[in-house]
Amino acid sequence: MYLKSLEIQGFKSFAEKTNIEFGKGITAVVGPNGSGKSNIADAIRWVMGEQSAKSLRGGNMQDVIFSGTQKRKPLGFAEVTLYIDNSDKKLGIDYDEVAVTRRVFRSGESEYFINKSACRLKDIHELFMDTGVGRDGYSIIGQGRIDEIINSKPEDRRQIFEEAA
Amino acid sequence: MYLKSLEIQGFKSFAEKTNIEFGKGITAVVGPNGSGKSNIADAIRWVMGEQSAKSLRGGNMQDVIFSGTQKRKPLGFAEVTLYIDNSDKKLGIDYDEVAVTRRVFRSGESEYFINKSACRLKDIHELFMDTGVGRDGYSIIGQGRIDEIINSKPEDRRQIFEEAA
Amino acid sequence: MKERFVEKFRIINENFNQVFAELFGGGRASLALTEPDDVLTSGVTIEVQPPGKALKSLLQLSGGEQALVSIAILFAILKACPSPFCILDEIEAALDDLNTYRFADYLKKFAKDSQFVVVTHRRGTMEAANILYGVTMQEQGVTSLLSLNIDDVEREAMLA
Amino acid sequence: MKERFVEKFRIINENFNQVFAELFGGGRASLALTEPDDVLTSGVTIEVQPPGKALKSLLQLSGGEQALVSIAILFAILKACPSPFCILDEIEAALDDLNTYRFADYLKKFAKDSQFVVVTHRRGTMEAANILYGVTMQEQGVTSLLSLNIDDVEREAMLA
Ligand SMILES: Nc1ncnc2c1ncn2[C@@H]1O[C@H](COP(=O)(O)OP(=O)(O)OP(=O)(O)O)[C@@H](O)[C@H]1O
Ligand SMILES: Nc1ncnc2c1ncn2[C@@H]1O[C@H](COP(=O)(O)OP(=O)(O)OP(=O)(O)O)[C@@H](O)[C@H]1O
Ligand SMILES: [Mg+2]
Ligand SMILES: [Mg+2]
Repeated sequence: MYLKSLEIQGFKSFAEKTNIEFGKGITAVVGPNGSGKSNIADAIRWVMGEQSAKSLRGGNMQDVIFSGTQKRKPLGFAEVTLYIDNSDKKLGIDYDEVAVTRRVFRSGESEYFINKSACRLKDIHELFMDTGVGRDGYSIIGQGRIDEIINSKPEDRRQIFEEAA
Repeated sequence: MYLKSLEIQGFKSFAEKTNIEFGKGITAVVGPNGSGKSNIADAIRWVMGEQSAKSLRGGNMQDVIFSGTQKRKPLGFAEVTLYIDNSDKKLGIDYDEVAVTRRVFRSGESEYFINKSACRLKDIHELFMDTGVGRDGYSIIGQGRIDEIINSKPEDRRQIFEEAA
Repeated sequence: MKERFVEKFRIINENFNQVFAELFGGGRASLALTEPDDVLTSGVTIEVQPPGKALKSLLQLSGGEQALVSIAILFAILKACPSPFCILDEIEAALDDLNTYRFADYLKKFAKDSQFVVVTHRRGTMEAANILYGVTMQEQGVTSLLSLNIDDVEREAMLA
Repeated sequence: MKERFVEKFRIINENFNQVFAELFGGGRASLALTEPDDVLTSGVTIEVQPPGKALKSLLQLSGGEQALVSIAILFAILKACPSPFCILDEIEAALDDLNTYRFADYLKKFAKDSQFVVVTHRRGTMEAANILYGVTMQEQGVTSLLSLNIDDVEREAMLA
């Protein structure tokens, strides 16, 4: 199981449809401050089913929709699709490639798809269960959050070890 | 008023007596992780009368005394002297050079000196009052603390502006 | 006391807008009191608009943009009430190379009124310094100091 | 569930000691359960001893040392339970150049079992990458992406 590519449109600062191909080894994302690097990490966390607006650095879930610039109007929806190679069938469904899609409208309405067929958020959570990749574990570490392991109290540190076991 | 030099002995990782000459413009301190750079900033904050062990990254005030390595025994006291050029008489005393000294022993006993004559901690606080340099204001910004202005609530941000007024 | 605070706050706010535009290459920024009638206990809010972007809440800014806003506030205060000296410990850690050079230029500008002691790992800041000290632990656990020039740093980093 | 957790924890702890010694160039480190009898709710404590130094409480470590300890724990867990992919956003920001290269070497070692997507400003990490993307806002407020090679980055940083 590995990430093949990510398609982002209308999510945060991605006003135009953008596609990112990932390598099997190390893919590095570089660029000036405020140019949209952490928004890519947020897009991955969101499409995998993140439900907390705060951990997406927003106030509510519609804050992820492109809110316009001095030259462009705000958009009406945000959509992200994550394409995953599943030839080792680690994701509990019988496809060689799995495309997970999430969409949210200004109205607050959300839509979820697995390989283009509509599903619920719960189905996306279940898809990633037991694969070792979780939004709260050690597979996505947001900016400035590496120190949380050290700075938290012993009883709060448990979570990252539980995720692994 | 400007800093001429700093003499450190027995304070944190400074086992040997060390003297640092400052320039009137910009003095930069560089070096590997864990080599003692932030300890220099802590030494300045301490000699200026810091009373909180926590803001010196310690548990109690004796934690600033050199605690030994695999090859050296712990020392019995820590001492820091800050030499300040006072030819503009910004510090309310009539000397061209002011040397502020602070010493602490393992027993917990502390000694304070201004130009080699013993004084109280309160005298050191008063010396720096109304000069625009304070330990809690904007003149000493510790590692990782630049974000506190942004991350604190509006009512907590007041302090840094009050210090200036 | 009250008039003094209001007057200083007004000047810091003007400086903040100016410094912000210089550090971000455009845009505008302002500070406001949450309770203007109760000056002695009021909180302070911060509003910023980076160049070309919509007005942003602080939370939506990137890591580097937040650090740059804090640095702009620091310089805005220093401009209004210069402090004889200022100790800064890696305040530019989150900045990219370009913003680090902009910060270093600002440091040089302010070094005419205030003395700075800065701890840094960034080349842009080192190049702005008049004096450079290297700290090492040649003996493990014990800090020693040596005076450097900028060419040493390149060698030093690779030798360490 | 209980035996599984204890067994995994033991392996992570062994890995932590080994990874710590490799990243710090010596020394030792260990994890412990605050209540070993009550495994399902117990907290976790961390003890480290950098090479040549006395045993330290986490608070006394420097900013960079703390980040390096967190990175060592991350790799210790990844070694025990490899994750198919891992997204890391500037986790090496506090490290000096030498430790950044040590971190990058570790990343390369682990990239055989896990896929990494890393956001970074550091050269050491960029050099370890197989694929490099630059993000820019040529149109202000709108992100666009371009594929780069490491030589572009030098030019890009100065042109931005
Ligand atoms: N809903 C949105 N619509 C438009 N722009 C947005 C939206 N949400 C966030 N942004 C913009 O995205 C930018 C932040 O991007 P991001 O945090 O990815 O930067 P970064 O490249 O990680 O920078 P740094 O190196 O400083 O961490 C901000 O300037 C913010 O204004
Ligand atoms: N009382 C003490 N006795 C001996 N050593 C001490 C004492 N207090 C702190 N130290 C040591 O000083 C070191 C930390 O130094 P410091 O925080 O100045 O590092 P730094 O150069 O700022 O590193 P970084 O670049 O990672 O921020 C730690 O390794 C710590 O063990
Ligand atoms: Mg970022
Ligand atoms: Mg430090």
